[in-house]
Amino acid sequence: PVIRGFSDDEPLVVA
Amino acid sequence: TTSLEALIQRATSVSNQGPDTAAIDAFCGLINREPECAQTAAKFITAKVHSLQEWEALQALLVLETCMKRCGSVFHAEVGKFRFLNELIKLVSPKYLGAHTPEPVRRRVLELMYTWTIQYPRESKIKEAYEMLKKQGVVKE
Repeated sequence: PVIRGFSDDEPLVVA
Repeated sequence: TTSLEALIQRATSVSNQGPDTAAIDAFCGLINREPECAQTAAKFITAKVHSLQEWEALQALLVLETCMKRCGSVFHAEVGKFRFLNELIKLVSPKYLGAHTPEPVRRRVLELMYTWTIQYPRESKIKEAYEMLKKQGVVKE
C-alpha cells in the first residue's frame, strides 16, 4: 500500500 | 521485466494491423498477478507513449487505458504519482514536447486524464495535474 505523503514521488512539473 | 517489455513491444508494434488485444490482455494479467511490477510496467508504458510514431504512442495509451480499467489499486496509485503524470504533462505542454506531439496523441492524453479525475477521485494528484493544465491553458474545452 502507498502511504500518502511518504511516497517516493516527484514534484508536479509546471505546464 | 523481460515479458512486460516483450508484451509492450508486441502491443505497440508498427507492423500490427489493429490493436493486439492478446498482448494487452497478457500485459494487464501480468500486473494483476504481480502488482509489485506496476512501477516497471508504468515506465515501459511512458517510454512508448513518448514514441514519435503516432501509432506506437496511441497503442501505448490503449494499453494504459486498459490497465487502468482492469488492474487494481497498486497500478492506479502508480499512475496517480507525479512521477508518471509528469511524463503525460510533458507530452501535452508547449513548454516541453507539446509542439512535437501528434494531435491525436495530445487529445487522447487529455481525454484519459479527464476521465480518471472522475473515475479515480482517490488519486487526487491526477485532478491536481489536470487542473494545472487547465489553468495554464493547455486544456481548452
